[in-house]
Amino acid sequence: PGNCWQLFALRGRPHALLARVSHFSFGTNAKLLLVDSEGDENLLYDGTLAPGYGRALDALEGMEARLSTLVPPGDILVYAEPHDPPADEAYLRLVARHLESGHSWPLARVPWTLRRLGADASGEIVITTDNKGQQRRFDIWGDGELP
Amino acid sequence: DARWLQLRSWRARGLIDAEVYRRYRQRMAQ
Repeated sequence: PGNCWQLFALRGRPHALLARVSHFSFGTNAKLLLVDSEGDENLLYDGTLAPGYGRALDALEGMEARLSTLVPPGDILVYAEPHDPPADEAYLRLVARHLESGHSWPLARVPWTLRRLGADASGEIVITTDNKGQQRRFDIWGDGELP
Repeated sequence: DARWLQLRSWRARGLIDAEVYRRYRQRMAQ
């Protein structure tokens, strides 16, 4: 169960990045998981959101926002984790994961206005597009935003 | 290609730094 954000092949086998969102009276639990063709799950993220941001996450998925992308040549997955810390404003954290090794690192914090994640053909740059069509570029290795 | 994937794998694991990665990447592109 879950919403499929990304399908890809790893070591010749199909894998999926799934978002599993559960709503409760106190808030929303959001999980991101990598699932292989045997059904084995690898939890990437597990967080709690206030009810408003739980609904916002539903709305993003309803709008078919692309919250993950496979970076050419297909070895690195970038996805947006929904964060809602009690003492700070909610944000989406872009995380890159090297699929073969499982190593991951943060790229940037972006607002909930994110609508699409993409990457350029060089495999070095992640491109975000917001709800107004504005684009921003980020270094794939975590060196921050590019002009 | 395979060499590029290997290079990126080393960079992703933190085995080589950004400067070394860039230098090898440029050499591969030539």
